[in-house]
Amino acid sequence: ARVFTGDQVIRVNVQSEEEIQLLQALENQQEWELDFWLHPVSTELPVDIRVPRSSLSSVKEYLDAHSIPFTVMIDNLQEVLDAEKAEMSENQM
Amino acid sequence: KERSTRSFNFGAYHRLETIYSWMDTLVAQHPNLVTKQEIGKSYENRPMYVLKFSTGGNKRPAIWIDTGIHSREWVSQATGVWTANKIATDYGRDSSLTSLLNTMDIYMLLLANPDGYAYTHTNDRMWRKTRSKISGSVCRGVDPNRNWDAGFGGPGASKNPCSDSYHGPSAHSEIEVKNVVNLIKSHGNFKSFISVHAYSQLLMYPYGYSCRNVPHQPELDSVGRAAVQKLTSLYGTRYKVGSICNIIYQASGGSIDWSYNVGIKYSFAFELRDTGRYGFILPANQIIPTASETWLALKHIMEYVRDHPY
Repeated sequence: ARVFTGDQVIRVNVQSEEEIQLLQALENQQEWELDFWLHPVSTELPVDIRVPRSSLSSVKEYLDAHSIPFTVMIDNLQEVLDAEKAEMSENQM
Repeated sequence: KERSTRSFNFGAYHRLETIYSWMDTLVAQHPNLVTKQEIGKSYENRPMYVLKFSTGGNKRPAIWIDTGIHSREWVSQATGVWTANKIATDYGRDSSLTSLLNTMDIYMLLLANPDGYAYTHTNDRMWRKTRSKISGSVCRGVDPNRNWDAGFGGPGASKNPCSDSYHGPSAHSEIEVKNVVNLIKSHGNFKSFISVHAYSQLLMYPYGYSCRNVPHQPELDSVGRAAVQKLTSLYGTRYKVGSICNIIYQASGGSIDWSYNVGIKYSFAFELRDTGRYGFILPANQIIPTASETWLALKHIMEYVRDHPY
Protein backbone atom coordinates (compact mmCIF):
# COMPACT_ATOMS: atom_id res chain seq x y z
CA ALA A 1 0.00 0.00 0.00
CA ARG A 2 1.09 3.54 -0.63
CA VAL A 3 2.16 5.49 2.45
CA PHE A 4 2.06 9.24 2.93
CA THR A 5 4.60 9.69 5.72
CA GLY A 6 5.54 13.34 6.02
CA ASP A 7 3.13 14.41 3.31
CA GLN A 8 1.34 17.64 4.19
CA VAL A 9 -1.91 19.17 3.03
CA ILE A 10 -1.45 22.91 2.69
CA ARG A 11 -4.12 25.55 2.12
CA VAL A 12 -3.62 28.70 0.07
CA ASN A 13 -6.22 31.45 0.33
CA VAL A 14 -5.54 33.02 -3.04
CA GLN A 15 -5.79 36.79 -3.15
CA SER A 16 -5.44 37.57 -6.85
CA GLU A 17 -5.77 36.29 -10.39
CA GLU A 18 -2.00 36.30 -10.61
CA GLU A 19 -1.73 33.94 -7.66
CA ILE A 20 -4.29 31.64 -9.29
CA GLN A 21 -2.14 31.48 -12.41
CA LEU A 22 0.96 30.76 -10.34
CA LEU A 23 -0.86 27.88 -8.65
CA GLN A 24 -2.23 26.60 -11.95
CA ALA A 25 1.37 26.49 -13.16
CA LEU A 26 2.09 24.25 -10.18
CA GLU A 27 -0.85 22.08 -11.16
CA ASN A 28 0.59 21.47 -14.59
CA GLN A 29 4.06 20.39 -13.62
CA GLN A 30 4.48 16.70 -12.85
CA GLU A 31 7.72 16.14 -11.02
CA TRP A 32 6.50 17.42 -7.65
CA GLU A 33 3.55 14.96 -7.82
CA LEU A 34 1.15 17.45 -6.26
CA ASP A 35 -2.41 16.23 -5.55
CA PHE A 36 -4.81 19.18 -5.69
CA TRP A 37 -7.70 18.44 -3.36
CA LEU A 38 -9.26 21.85 -4.17
CA HIS A 39 -8.17 23.37 -7.47
CA PRO A 40 -7.06 26.99 -8.06
CA VAL A 41 -10.18 28.48 -9.64
CA SER A 42 -11.22 31.70 -7.95
CA THR A 43 -10.27 34.07 -5.16
CA GLU A 44 -13.54 33.01 -3.53
CA LEU A 45 -12.32 29.49 -2.82
CA PRO A 46 -9.29 28.13 -0.99
CA VAL A 47 -6.78 25.86 -2.71
CA ASP A 48 -5.85 22.64 -0.88
CA ILE A 49 -2.81 20.73 -2.04
CA ARG A 50 -1.40 17.44 -0.78
CA VAL A 51 2.38 17.85 -1.07
CA PRO A 52 4.60 14.76 -0.91
CA ARG A 53 7.33 15.13 1.70
CA SER A 54 10.01 15.05 -0.99
CA SER A 55 8.52 18.14 -2.64
CA LEU A 56 7.70 20.12 0.50
CA SER A 57 10.75 22.37 0.50
CA SER A 58 10.55 23.11 -3.24
CA VAL A 59 6.85 23.95 -3.03
CA LYS A 60 7.30 26.16 0.03
CA GLU A 61 10.23 27.94 -1.64
CA TYR A 62 8.07 28.51 -4.73
CA LEU A 63 5.22 29.96 -2.65
CA ASP A 64 7.58 32.11 -0.56
CA ALA A 65 9.36 33.33 -3.68
CA HIS A 66 6.02 34.60 -4.98
CA SER A 67 5.01 35.72 -1.46
CA ILE A 68 1.93 33.54 -1.52
CA PRO A 69 0.92 32.84 2.10
CA PHE A 70 -0.26 29.35 3.04
CA THR A 71 -1.23 27.32 6.11
CA VAL A 72 -0.71 23.66 6.89
CA MET A 73 -4.05 21.85 7.25
CA ILE A 74 -2.66 18.35 7.82
CA ASP A 75 0.84 18.21 9.20
CA ASN A 76 1.60 14.55 8.54
CA LEU A 77 -1.00 12.81 6.44
CA GLN A 78 0.14 9.31 7.38
CA GLU A 79 -0.60 10.01 11.05
CA VAL A 80 -4.23 10.83 10.19
CA LEU A 81 -4.46 7.73 8.00
CA ASP A 82 -2.97 5.53 10.74
CA ALA A 83 -5.61 6.85 13.16
CA GLU A 84 -8.31 6.06 10.59
CA LYS A 85 -6.93 2.58 10.04
CA ALA A 86 -6.73 1.95 13.80
CA GLU A 87 -10.37 2.99 14.13
CA MET A 88 -11.35 0.61 11.35
CA SER A 89 -9.55 -2.41 12.79
CA GLU A 90 -10.92 -1.63 16.26
CA ASN A 91 -14.40 -1.51 14.78
CA GLN A 92 -13.93 -4.81 12.95
CA MET A 93 -12.82 -6.46 16.17
CA LYS B 1 -18.36 -10.07 9.91
CA GLU B 2 -21.06 -7.76 11.07
CA ARG B 3 -24.20 -9.46 9.84
CA SER B 4 -27.10 -7.91 11.67
CA THR B 5 -28.08 -4.37 10.86
CA ARG B 6 -28.82 -3.91 14.56
CA SER B 7 -25.16 -4.26 15.55
CA PHE B 8 -23.76 -2.65 12.41
CA ASN B 9 -21.69 0.37 13.37
CA PHE B 10 -22.90 3.24 11.17
CA GLY B 11 -20.36 5.51 12.84
CA ALA B 12 -17.39 3.78 11.28
CA TYR B 13 -15.83 3.30 7.84
CA HIS B 14 -16.21 -0.19 6.37
CA ARG B 15 -14.66 -2.30 3.67
CA LEU B 16 -16.57 -3.04 0.50
CA GLU B 17 -17.30 -6.65 1.53
CA THR B 18 -18.78 -5.53 4.86
CA ILE B 19 -21.07 -3.01 3.17
CA TYR B 20 -22.18 -5.58 0.59
CA SER B 21 -23.04 -8.14 3.27
CA TRP B 22 -24.80 -5.44 5.29
CA MET B 23 -27.01 -4.76 2.26
CA ASP B 24 -28.24 -8.36 2.41
CA THR B 25 -29.22 -7.95 6.04
CA LEU B 26 -31.05 -4.69 5.29
CA VAL B 27 -33.04 -6.46 2.56
CA ALA B 28 -33.73 -9.41 4.88
CA GLN B 29 -34.98 -7.05 7.61
CA HIS B 30 -37.27 -5.08 5.27
CA PRO B 31 -38.45 -7.60 2.66
CA ASN B 32 -41.55 -5.60 1.73
CA LEU B 33 -39.66 -2.42 1.02
CA VAL B 34 -36.03 -3.03 0.02
CA THR B 35 -34.63 -5.13 -2.80
CA LYS B 36 -31.04 -5.39 -3.98
CA GLN B 37 -30.53 -5.31 -7.74
CA GLU B 38 -27.28 -5.93 -9.60
CA ILE B 39 -27.01 -3.32 -12.36
CA GLY B 40 -23.83 -4.75 -13.87
CA LYS B 41 -20.18 -5.33 -13.01
CA SER B 42 -17.27 -2.94 -12.50
CA TYR B 43 -14.10 -2.97 -14.61
CA GLU B 44 -12.50 -5.45 -12.19
CA ASN B 45 -15.68 -7.50 -12.27
CA ARG B 46 -17.12 -6.51 -8.89
CA PRO B 47 -20.94 -6.50 -8.83
CA MET B 48 -22.62 -3.07 -8.65
CA TYR B 49 -25.69 -3.20 -6.43
CA VAL B 50 -28.55 -0.74 -6.26
CA LEU B 51 -30.89 -0.76 -3.28
CA LYS B 52 -34.44 -0.20 -4.49
CA PHE B 53 -37.00 1.11 -2.00
CA SER B 54 -40.47 0.41 -3.35
CA THR B 55 -43.94 -0.33 -2.02
CA GLY B 56 -45.21 -1.64 -5.32
CA GLY B 57 -46.39 -0.41 -8.71
CA ASN B 58 -44.43 -0.61 -11.92
CA LYS B 59 -41.79 1.96 -12.87
CA ARG B 60 -43.24 4.52 -10.51
CA PRO B 61 -41.69 8.02 -10.58
CA ALA B 62 -38.31 7.49 -8.96
CA ILE B 63 -35.48 9.28 -7.16
CA TRP B 64 -31.83 8.31 -7.74
CA ILE B 65 -29.12 8.78 -5.08
CA ASP B 66 -25.53 7.69 -5.62
CA THR B 67 -22.58 7.92 -3.22
CA GLY B 68 -18.89 7.14 -3.57
CA ILE B 69 -18.36 7.86 -7.26
CA HIS B 70 -15.03 9.40 -6.15
CA SER B 71 -13.63 6.58 -4.06
CA ARG B 72 -11.50 8.55 -1.58
CA GLU B 73 -14.49 10.60 -0.40
CA TRP B 74 -15.29 8.03 2.26
CA VAL B 75 -17.83 10.08 4.19
CA SER B 76 -20.11 9.95 1.13
CA GLN B 77 -20.31 6.12 1.06
CA ALA B 78 -20.73 6.08 4.86
CA THR B 79 -23.54 8.66 4.59
CA GLY B 80 -25.16 6.48 1.90
CA VAL B 81 -25.20 3.44 4.19
CA TRP B 82 -26.66 5.44 7.08
CA THR B 83 -29.28 7.01 4.79
CA ALA B 84 -30.38 3.66 3.33
CA ASN B 85 -30.92 2.38 6.85
CA LYS B 86 -32.77 5.59 7.79
CA ILE B 87 -35.18 5.25 4.87
CA ALA B 88 -35.85 1.58 5.68
CA THR B 89 -36.40 2.16 9.39
CA ASP B 90 -38.42 5.39 9.05
CA TYR B 91 -40.85 3.98 6.52
CA GLY B 92 -44.14 3.47 8.34
CA ARG B 93 -43.03 5.80 11.15
CA ASP B 94 -42.35 9.08 9.36
CA SER B 95 -45.59 10.11 7.67
CA SER B 96 -43.91 12.28 5.06
CA LEU B 97 -41.45 9.59 4.01
CA THR B 98 -44.23 6.99 4.08
CA SER B 99 -46.41 9.08 1.80
CA LEU B 100 -43.43 9.55 -0.52
CA LEU B 101 -42.74 5.83 -0.73
CA ASN B 102 -46.42 5.12 -1.31
CA THR B 103 -46.19 7.03 -4.57
CA MET B 104 -42.50 6.98 -5.58
CA ASP B 105 -39.49 4.66 -5.57
CA ILE B 106 -35.99 5.47 -4.34
CA TYR B 107 -32.88 3.88 -5.88
CA MET B 108 -29.56 4.09 -4.01
CA LEU B 109 -26.18 3.15 -5.42
CA LEU B 110 -23.96 3.19 -2.33
CA LEU B 111 -20.66 2.20 -3.95
CA ALA B 112 -20.73 3.86 -7.35
CA ASN B 113 -17.01 3.18 -7.85
CA PRO B 114 -16.38 -0.22 -6.23
CA ASP B 115 -12.94 -0.85 -7.75
CA GLY B 116 -11.70 2.55 -6.62
CA TYR B 117 -13.18 2.04 -3.16
CA ALA B 118 -11.48 -1.34 -2.75
CA TYR B 119 -8.22 0.23 -3.95
CA THR B 120 -8.41 2.95 -1.27
CA HIS B 121 -8.46 0.15 1.32
CA THR B 122 -5.67 -1.96 -0.11
CA ASN B 123 -3.27 0.30 -2.02
CA ASP B 124 -3.85 4.02 -2.04
CA ARG B 125 -6.20 5.86 0.30
CA MET B 126 -6.05 8.90 -1.96
CA TRP B 127 -7.34 7.11 -5.08
CA ARG B 128 -10.25 8.95 -6.74
CA LYS B 129 -10.85 7.43 -10.18
CA THR B 130 -11.89 4.06 -11.63
CA ARG B 131 -9.19 1.39 -12.10
CA SER B 132 -9.51 0.86 -15.83
CA LYS B 133 -6.37 0.34 -17.92
CA ILE B 134 -5.78 3.03 -20.51
CA SER B 135 -4.16 1.86 -23.74
CA GLY B 136 -0.97 3.71 -24.44
CA SER B 137 -0.50 4.93 -20.90
CA VAL B 138 1.14 3.60 -17.74
CA CYS B 139 -1.44 5.48 -15.71
CA ARG B 140 -4.77 3.97 -14.76
CA GLY B 141 -8.29 5.12 -14.15
CA VAL B 142 -10.77 7.65 -15.43
CA ASP B 143 -12.53 10.30 -13.35
CA PRO B 144 -16.04 8.79 -13.35
CA ASN B 145 -17.52 12.25 -12.88
CA ARG B 146 -16.00 13.59 -16.12
CA ASN B 147 -17.05 10.59 -18.23
CA TRP B 148 -20.73 11.34 -18.74
CA ASP B 149 -22.13 12.45 -22.10
CA ALA B 150 -22.65 16.07 -21.10
CA GLY B 151 -20.17 18.53 -22.54
CA PHE B 152 -17.83 15.52 -22.64
CA GLY B 153 -14.18 16.37 -23.24
CA GLY B 154 -14.84 20.08 -22.84
CA PRO B 155 -13.00 22.49 -20.57
CA GLY B 156 -12.91 21.35 -16.95
CA ALA B 157 -11.58 17.86 -17.55
CA SER B 158 -8.18 16.59 -18.50
CA LYS B 159 -7.17 14.55 -21.55
CA ASN B 160 -4.09 13.35 -19.69
CA PRO B 161 -4.66 9.76 -18.44
CA CYS B 162 -2.41 10.47 -15.48
CA SER B 163 -4.57 13.35 -14.29
CA ASP B 164 -7.12 12.85 -11.53
CA SER B 165 -9.74 14.54 -13.72
CA TYR B 166 -9.03 12.50 -16.87
CA HIS B 167 -12.26 12.27 -18.84
CA GLY B 168 -11.52 8.93 -20.46
CA PRO B 169 -11.30 7.84 -24.12
CA SER B 170 -14.99 8.51 -24.81
CA ALA B 171 -18.28 9.36 -23.08
CA HIS B 172 -19.58 6.43 -21.01
CA SER B 173 -16.34 4.50 -21.67
CA GLU B 174 -16.31 3.51 -17.99
CA ILE B 175 -18.50 0.49 -17.35
CA GLU B 176 -19.39 1.90 -13.92
CA VAL B 177 -20.94 4.92 -15.67
CA LYS B 178 -22.49 2.86 -18.47
CA ASN B 179 -24.27 0.61 -15.96
CA VAL B 180 -26.01 3.62 -14.40
CA VAL B 181 -26.84 5.19 -17.77
CA ASN B 182 -28.45 1.93 -18.92
CA LEU B 183 -30.55 1.63 -15.76
CA ILE B 184 -31.76 5.25 -15.86
CA LYS B 185 -32.60 5.04 -19.57
CA SER B 186 -34.34 1.68 -19.40
CA HIS B 187 -36.40 2.79 -16.40
CA GLY B 188 -37.32 6.09 -18.04
CA ASN B 189 -39.26 7.58 -15.13
CA PHE B 190 -36.67 9.12 -12.82
CA LYS B 191 -37.66 12.55 -11.53
CA SER B 192 -34.61 13.38 -9.44
CA PHE B 193 -30.89 12.50 -9.63
CA ILE B 194 -28.72 13.23 -6.59
CA SER B 195 -24.99 12.52 -6.51
CA VAL B 196 -23.13 12.74 -3.18
CA HIS B 197 -19.46 13.76 -2.93
CA ALA B 198 -17.12 15.28 -0.34
CA TYR B 199 -15.71 17.76 0.73
CA SER B 200 -16.41 21.55 0.81
CA GLN B 201 -20.00 21.76 2.04
CA LEU B 202 -21.78 22.72 -1.15
CA LEU B 203 -25.17 21.90 -2.69
CA MET B 204 -24.99 22.30 -6.43
CA TYR B 205 -27.20 22.02 -9.50
CA PRO B 206 -26.36 21.99 -13.24
CA TYR B 207 -24.47 23.06 -15.23
CA GLY B 208 -20.87 22.23 -14.61
CA TYR B 209 -19.78 22.22 -18.25
CA SER B 210 -21.08 25.72 -18.84
CA CYS B 211 -21.68 28.75 -16.65
CA ARG B 212 -24.90 29.73 -18.39
CA ASN B 213 -28.07 29.15 -16.35
CA VAL B 214 -30.23 26.09 -16.91
CA PRO B 215 -33.90 26.84 -17.78
CA HIS B 216 -35.02 25.75 -14.28
CA GLN B 217 -32.25 27.59 -12.44
CA PRO B 218 -34.53 29.76 -10.24
CA GLU B 219 -36.50 26.73 -9.05
CA LEU B 220 -33.43 24.56 -8.44
CA ASP B 221 -31.75 27.43 -6.61
CA SER B 222 -34.69 27.99 -4.27
CA VAL B 223 -35.12 24.27 -3.57
CA GLY B 224 -31.39 24.05 -2.86
CA ARG B 225 -31.42 27.01 -0.48
CA ALA B 226 -34.42 25.69 1.42
CA ALA B 227 -32.81 22.25 1.68
CA VAL B 228 -29.56 23.74 2.99
CA GLN B 229 -31.50 25.79 5.54
CA LYS B 230 -32.86 22.51 6.96
CA LEU B 231 -29.36 20.98 6.95
CA THR B 232 -27.83 23.95 8.77
CA SER B 233 -30.57 23.92 11.40
CA LEU B 234 -29.18 20.74 12.98
CA TYR B 235 -25.55 21.60 13.82
CA GLY B 236 -24.99 24.94 12.14
CA THR B 237 -22.93 23.45 9.29
CA ARG B 238 -22.69 26.11 6.62
CA TYR B 239 -23.21 25.26 2.93
CA LYS B 240 -23.05 27.27 -0.25
CA VAL B 241 -25.65 26.78 -2.99
CA GLY B 242 -25.25 27.36 -6.71
CA SER B 243 -24.48 25.82 -10.07
CA ILE B 244 -21.34 23.69 -10.28
CA CYS B 245 -19.72 26.08 -12.75
CA ASN B 246 -20.42 29.15 -10.66
CA ILE B 247 -19.48 27.97 -7.20
CA ILE B 248 -16.58 25.69 -7.85
CA TYR B 249 -15.33 25.45 -11.38
CA GLN B 250 -16.17 24.45 -14.89
CA ALA B 251 -16.30 20.66 -14.93
CA SER B 252 -17.35 18.84 -18.06
CA GLY B 253 -18.80 15.33 -18.33
CA GLY B 254 -20.49 15.45 -14.91
CA SER B 255 -23.31 13.12 -13.93
CA ILE B 256 -25.92 15.68 -12.92
CA ASP B 257 -25.43 17.64 -16.16
CA TRP B 258 -26.17 14.42 -18.03
CA SER B 259 -29.21 13.60 -15.88
CA TYR B 260 -30.60 17.13 -16.29
CA ASN B 261 -30.10 16.98 -20.05
CA VAL B 262 -31.97 13.68 -20.32
CA GLY B 263 -34.93 15.39 -18.63
CA ILE B 264 -34.44 14.70 -14.92
CA LYS B 265 -35.14 18.22 -13.71
CA TYR B 266 -34.32 17.87 -10.01
CA SER B 267 -30.62 17.07 -10.39
CA PHE B 268 -28.32 17.98 -7.51
CA ALA B 269 -24.79 17.24 -6.27
CA PHE B 270 -23.71 17.42 -2.62
CA GLU B 271 -20.20 18.09 -1.36
CA LEU B 272 -20.39 16.98 2.28
CA ARG B 273 -18.15 17.89 5.23
CA ASP B 274 -15.73 19.29 5.88
CA THR B 275 -14.31 22.64 4.68
CA GLY B 276 -10.76 21.30 4.62
CA ARG B 277 -9.58 20.76 8.18
CA TYR B 278 -9.45 17.01 7.41
CA GLY B 279 -10.57 17.02 3.80
CA PHE B 280 -11.11 13.44 2.62
CA ILE B 281 -9.89 11.95 5.91
CA LEU B 282 -12.89 13.03 7.95
CA PRO B 283 -12.76 11.28 11.34
CA ALA B 284 -15.33 8.50 11.71
CA ASN B 285 -16.92 10.25 14.69
CA GLN B 286 -18.29 12.82 12.23
CA ILE B 287 -20.05 10.25 10.02
CA ILE B 288 -23.35 10.16 11.91
CA PRO B 289 -23.58 13.94 12.44
CA THR B 290 -22.78 14.44 8.73
CA ALA B 291 -25.35 11.86 7.62
CA SER B 292 -27.98 13.23 10.03
CA GLU B 293 -27.72 16.80 8.79
CA THR B 294 -27.55 15.69 5.15
CA TRP B 295 -30.73 13.67 5.63
CA LEU B 296 -32.67 16.88 6.42
CA ALA B 297 -31.63 18.34 3.06
CA LEU B 298 -32.16 15.09 1.14
CA LYS B 299 -35.61 14.68 2.67
CA HIS B 300 -36.54 18.23 1.77
CA ILE B 301 -35.54 17.69 -1.86
CA MET B 302 -37.40 14.37 -2.06
CA GLU B 303 -40.55 15.89 -0.53
CA TYR B 304 -40.39 18.73 -3.04
CA VAL B 305 -40.05 16.22 -5.89
CA ARG B 306 -43.01 14.27 -4.52
CA ASP B 307 -45.13 17.44 -4.36
CA HIS B 308 -44.12 18.78 -7.80
CA PRO B 309 -44.77 15.97 -10.27
CA TYR B 310 -43.88 16.73 -13.92
